[in-house]
Amino acid sequence: LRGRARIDDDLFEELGEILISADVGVAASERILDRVKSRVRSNGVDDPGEIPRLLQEEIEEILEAASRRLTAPEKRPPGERPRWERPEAGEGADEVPVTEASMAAKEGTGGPRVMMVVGVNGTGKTTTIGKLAKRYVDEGQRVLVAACDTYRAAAAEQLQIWADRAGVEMVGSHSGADPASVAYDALSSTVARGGDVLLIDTAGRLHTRTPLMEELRKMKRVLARLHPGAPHDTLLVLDATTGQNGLSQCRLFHEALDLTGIVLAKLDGTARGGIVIAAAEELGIPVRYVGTGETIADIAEFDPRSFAAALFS
Amino acid sequence: DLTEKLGDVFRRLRGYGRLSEKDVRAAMREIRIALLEADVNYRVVKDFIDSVQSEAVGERVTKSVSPGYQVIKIVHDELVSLLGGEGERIGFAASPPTVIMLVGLQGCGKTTLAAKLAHRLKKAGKRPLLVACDTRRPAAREQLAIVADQVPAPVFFGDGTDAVEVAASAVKGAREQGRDLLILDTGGRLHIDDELMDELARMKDAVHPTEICLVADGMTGQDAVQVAKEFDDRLGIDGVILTKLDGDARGGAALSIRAVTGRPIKFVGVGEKVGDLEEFIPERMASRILG
Ligand SMILES: Nc1nc2c(ncn2[C@@H]2O[C@H](COP(=O)(O)OP(=O)(O)OP(=O)(O)O)[C@@H](O)[C@H]2O)c(=O)[nH]1
Ligand SMILES: Nc1nc2c(ncn2[C@@H]2O[C@H](COP(=O)(O)OP(=O)(O)OP(=O)(O)O)[C@@H](O)[C@H]2O)c(=O)[nH]1
Ligand SMILES: [Mg+2]
Ligand SMILES: [Mg+2]
Repeated sequence: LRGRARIDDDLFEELGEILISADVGVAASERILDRVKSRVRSNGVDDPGEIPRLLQEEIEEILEAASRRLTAPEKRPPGERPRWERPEAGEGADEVPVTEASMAAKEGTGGPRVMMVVGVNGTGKTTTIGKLAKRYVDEGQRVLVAACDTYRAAAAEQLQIWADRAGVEMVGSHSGADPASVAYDALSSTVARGGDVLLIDTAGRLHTRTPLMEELRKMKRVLARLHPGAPHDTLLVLDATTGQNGLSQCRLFHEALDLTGIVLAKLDGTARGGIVIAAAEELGIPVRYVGTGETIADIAEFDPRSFAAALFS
Repeated sequence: DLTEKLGDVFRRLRGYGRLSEKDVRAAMREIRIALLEADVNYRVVKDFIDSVQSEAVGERVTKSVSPGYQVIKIVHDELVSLLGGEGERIGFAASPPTVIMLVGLQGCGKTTLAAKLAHRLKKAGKRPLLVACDTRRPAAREQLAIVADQVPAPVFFGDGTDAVEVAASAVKGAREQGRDLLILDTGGRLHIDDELMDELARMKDAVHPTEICLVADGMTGQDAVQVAKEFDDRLGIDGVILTKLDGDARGGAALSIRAVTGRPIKFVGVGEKVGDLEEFIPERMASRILG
């Protein structure tokens, strides 16, 4: 990009390739570049060296806007309820802001903050819960984890090891137990023990399997009935190596469960996870955390600026 | 829908003359978008479009099918031939045991696949032994034990945490136990992790696998090229197995991996159960990629 003499179609084509190679996708890349082009026109930009910076800012803004959207509940159309919600549940659901700072200020909500972790198979849900548990423990929170993956081989054993590493208690049941019942029991236990945070591990499932998606919706209803407002977070764990199917995952999980955020795992590889830009732009879902490895410390709060910058390095 | 889009491009052609360069270029724009949306790597798409474009220009427009359909057929056939020979089997060793080493990124489905392969090859008359070479992941042994039990097939655990040691002992003991097929389940790792990639190279030297299979998630995006190239350069891959194709992923990673390594795709995983393994069929993959 350095040798560019002028702002022309070739320059934008090259920028398009950078976005595509980062898994942003064709449609989102075109929309983003169109906006950059109109900014170039309206601001009278004539130095080609300015364009990558404009593009980076545009991407940053898309990602920032998604986090702002969720922290401003009044932006939600009045009377609109999440599809999983029954009429009697969750009046408090909309008023819980989704920043890490708010975790410490849970006094406003009363009772534990419940976080459900969902996603397709093998993306890093169980590992992410171990990391988040440790992170919240280090912040002085009392944390429990729930083994609601009652399907996959040795899922509870795997989560138990992470719970031990984080120094938190795990609530589980036997393999084959109904996941919603395990979630219910876990929330009861958390309330009884004065827990501040409950992290719920769920079995990986393809978003195209309707009965499995319904199983998650049922879990949400059960939690909401026990503790209005729960679950306060529904996080989708996305594998950074995933391509355009990641957008399909976001759409269907969001439609079914009303996601409050994405955890982008395995960003320590060579994949850049640009699909989250498309997800922010099309669906307004913010990235909350990034997973950067396989040890308990390998998680960080998402930073739109450094993420956008990394696309061009 | 690709057929509709190409229909628009070619609606002016009415079944006489030849496909002009201008018309083919317009069609290739649509094909390029379809392949990128299917997660084929953008450089692989470039090469593919270049080769197909020259083939399509000058083709006589036949009366029996629309020009759009004709172009799709050229593209489809080219995809099929690139994706390679149908149902390439696992190669068995001239003198047993056959050793299959499964490698790949974290979470792509290796452990589940180990059991699926054991199930399939057992039905083909083999006596498989699964080897627990993932000594790092929490509860990896427990997981392998449970899925092995679903086949059922025995598992060799070894003692100690050295994955290469476990593999070597397993192969050594296999002959004595009359096992003619060993499936090594290794821990997931990054292709850019020098230490862990070196571990695989040492395992290869220690056990001389008959087949090293790269296991790749069927929803992998543009990164498929980097991953496959690194594993092939550093280790050498004999075959590829794509997983999680029971969803709506278009599976363009298949073409990317094939293009960059030249290795055959042998099987596709289509579910979480031990029987959910299918032979790789290029025609089916080509249609899936084109959407
Ligand atoms: N390199 C890297 N590996 C990760 C990261 N997060 C998870 N993993 C690895 O990815 C693999 C799958 O992680 P899990 O936590 O079991 O994934 P999961 O989503 O719970 O999987 P299922 O429950 O089977 O759907 C494991 O080998 C993890 O160590 C990450 O941020 N970076
Ligand atoms: N839907 C579907 N899920 C699959 C398929 N293959 C594996 N899985 C699931 O993907 C998840 C990860 O599978 P594993 O076998 O643990 O993957 P792995 O490569 O051994 O993971 P690591 O050892 O952590 O690198 C599990 O939930 C499996 O049930 C498949 O073909 N389709
Ligand atoms: Mg899990
Ligand atoms: Mg494994």
